[in-house]
Amino acid sequence: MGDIVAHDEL
Amino acid sequence: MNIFRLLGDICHLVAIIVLLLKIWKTRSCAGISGKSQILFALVYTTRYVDLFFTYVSLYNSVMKVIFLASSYATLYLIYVKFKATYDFNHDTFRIEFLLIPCVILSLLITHDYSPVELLWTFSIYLEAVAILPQLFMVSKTGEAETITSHYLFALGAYRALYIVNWIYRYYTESFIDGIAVVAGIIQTILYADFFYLYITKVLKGKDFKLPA
Repeated sequence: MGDIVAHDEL
Repeated sequence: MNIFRLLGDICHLVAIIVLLLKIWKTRSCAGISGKSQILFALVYTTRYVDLFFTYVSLYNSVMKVIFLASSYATLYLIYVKFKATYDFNHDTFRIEFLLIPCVILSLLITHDYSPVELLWTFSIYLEAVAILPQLFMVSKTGEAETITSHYLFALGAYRALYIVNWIYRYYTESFIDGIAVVAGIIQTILYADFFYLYITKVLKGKDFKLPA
């Protein structure tokens, strides 16, 4: 499923 | 944080404030889809549960609280305080047709199978289509008040600016979040017709009316 992305956006 | 994202967030904030002020000043939520507002409240609730788990910045946390609070305030105005003015006869979009595919899609395509991540993914997919009940309502009545069209324009511009922000971040930070990008592009495309009419009519001082 791909890398885990940090959600730093709103 | 870059200028495109900041402008996007400001547009988002402006949209929400315009909607709240419109309802408050006119004491009416005529022409506003309560169903879209329910979906947006659901979007913010499922996305911002991370308020309890991750801290990004004071800016992020404050904005999240504002978006959450304003979305519930909007629902209160529509469904409680000015309920008599709510145009439920024209707000007939079946939201389960959006909710169920978004749940399924978030289970199929996600970055990670953790509860918070699944909620985030669901919120991204749902946000992409949450405006459909509102656009459906506008298409049904064939018109929108000028202030409602300003609201829709600011709300659409927000995600369009996020797309520019993602392009910028891709080149400056090699950062890319495929799920947000694809959903954001779909979200922006849904506004395309509206953008066209807004620019060719409302900005020239005419009423927002769909061609007969």
